[in-house]
Amino acid sequence: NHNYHFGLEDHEGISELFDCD
Amino acid sequence: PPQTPIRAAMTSIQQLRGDLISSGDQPSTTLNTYFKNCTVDPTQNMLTRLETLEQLFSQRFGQAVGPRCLILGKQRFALGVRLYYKIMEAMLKSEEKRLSVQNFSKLLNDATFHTSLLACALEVVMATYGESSFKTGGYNHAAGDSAETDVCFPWILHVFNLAAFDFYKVIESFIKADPTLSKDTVKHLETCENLIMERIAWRTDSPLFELLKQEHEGGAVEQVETPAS
Repeated sequence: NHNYHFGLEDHEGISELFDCD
Repeated sequence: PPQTPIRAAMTSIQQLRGDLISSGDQPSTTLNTYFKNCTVDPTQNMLTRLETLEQLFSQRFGQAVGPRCLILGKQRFALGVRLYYKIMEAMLKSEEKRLSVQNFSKLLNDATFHTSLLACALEVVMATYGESSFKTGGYNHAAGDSAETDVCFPWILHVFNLAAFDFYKVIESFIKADPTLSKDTVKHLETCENLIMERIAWRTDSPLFELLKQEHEGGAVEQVETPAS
């Protein structure tokens, strides 16, 4: 029963992580 | 029939290959539409980058696993590219929904984003084939076979000269983008994430230090925590 713990907030995504906004 | 480690591995491989049969080895119509919507079309640079990374990957895979396995390297890379396109499309759909924009020119022209995404796709493929485990991990069934342990994580980061900190950025979005990833794959990516967070991102050449410095100089001066805390 392995569940990944999602740490990103709903308002964060790949665009923000690569400084695109 | 009873589940054995080999049967479980075969099932994972069949599942991965099956899922990717429908994903082409070229960008889908939807993905091409995202590329065309960009201020600067990323297609040509993306294809050139893929060719360069394929050469790097094949060469280093051959060195690690042996020249007779060159064809395996090419197969792994081809499967990785299919997964890369599949995940990229899912990520963009999710970003379009979240941000209500269709122009992802900055993201799609960011070489580090593409290299990190492809590295993550290849890590998933190699973990599924049992080629990438962890040298210090507890579930490396290929322990003792140096050829196989040579391509274990973070091998892919060295091949693509990719900072662990940048690879880290794609992991969570990658897992979110593909709900069909097996539990073992998710667990593998999580172990990669932990290794980066606990060790690799803190090595002396990490871009993290420059970012922390910039953050500090940018005015976000906070009280430095004492060593005890």
